[in-house]
Amino acid sequence: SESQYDYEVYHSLEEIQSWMFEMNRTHSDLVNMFSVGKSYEGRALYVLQIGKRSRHQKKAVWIDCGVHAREWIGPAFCQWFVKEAINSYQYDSVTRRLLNQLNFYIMPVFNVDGYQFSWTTDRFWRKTRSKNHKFHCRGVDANRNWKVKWCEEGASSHPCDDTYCGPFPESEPEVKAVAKFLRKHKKRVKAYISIHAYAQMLLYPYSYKYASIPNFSCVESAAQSAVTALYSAYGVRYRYGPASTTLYVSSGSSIDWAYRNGIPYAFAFELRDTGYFGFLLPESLISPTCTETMRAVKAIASGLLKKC
Amino acid sequence: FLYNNRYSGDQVFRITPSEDDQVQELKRILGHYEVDLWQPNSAALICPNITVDVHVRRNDTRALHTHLKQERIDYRVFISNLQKQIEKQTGQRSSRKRR
Repeated sequence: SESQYDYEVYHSLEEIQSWMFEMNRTHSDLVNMFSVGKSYEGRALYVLQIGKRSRHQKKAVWIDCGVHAREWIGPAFCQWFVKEAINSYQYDSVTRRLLNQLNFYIMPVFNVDGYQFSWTTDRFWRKTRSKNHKFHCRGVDANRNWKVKWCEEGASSHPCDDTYCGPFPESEPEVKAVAKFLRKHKKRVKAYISIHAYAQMLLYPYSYKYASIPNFSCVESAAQSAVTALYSAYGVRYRYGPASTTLYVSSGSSIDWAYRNGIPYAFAFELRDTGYFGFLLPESLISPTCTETMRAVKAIASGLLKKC
Repeated sequence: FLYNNRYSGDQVFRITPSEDDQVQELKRILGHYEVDLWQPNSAALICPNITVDVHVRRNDTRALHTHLKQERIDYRVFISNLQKQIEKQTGQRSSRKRR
């Protein structure tokens, strides 16, 4: 049941989806579950809309987790976010204001096929699970498959590589489904956040080139507020900046696409750690990692309610 | 054991090439083995003073140690037994352990 669900352990895809159904059932005033499409292997791509129902069109924030299958702390954070948002709505004025004035679209597991494969077979699988007719290798890097400078620098055209861009942009049904949803709602979605691991960074566009975005000062200010809020929890430092210079150049990324699609604030979080556990962040660190990241995400969302 | 114990003995190396020739040598060395790059995502992104985290199969760990030492490329092993670390990631409360 919802009250017994343990947010400090990693869950299977089945458990996560059951939990989503349960949240939808028990918190219908704040939660609405829907599907944006199906994965390559036919699994539903579920999203939770979190927010107080309103007659007015509300601005929205999109958060996806688990684009890369092996980054398990991502889905753990998405679940944590939902739990915290709902549980603190009554007593926390900031949360209440955010959920009253914004809608949050939370996709706990973007790459459902990959996550299932990572859970059961290959712990370090990264890509989707789509088949390639010419090669024996499977999968596409879902963060190289978006239609923005697709398959240029920082992506690979070889199907066996972990950064394979795919046969064409949005070839992956997961990417296509989310892109379709965001295009449909582009007027309302004001922030796009994608959760990854590991590097302890907060990244914004561009990934594909060394250049500043037009609204650099607003985005940079939001990023600074976010990492400051994050640091206030446990003193953990996150670097922040354009993805191309802070991490490395990559083309076809979701944050570049979201930004090009008109979403003014597009971020990628790279959560803990920096290389003691890597992808194997212990369950004992889920709580502090998610707590600090929650503060950062709330800071970004709060910024949307102010003019910049 | 999770994953049929397939990761037993596998290691994760943290390698820091300091110069261009070490970078080229490292790319050449890694090309010999079937490795899984944790960071960066691609060997093409390896450059001087970048942190390279790489998962190496059990059978290749000794040879990679030798190779890196011969080329005097700075490295350390940050996960010495990947299977053990995978088992430790999941605590007793998880359904994986209960099964």
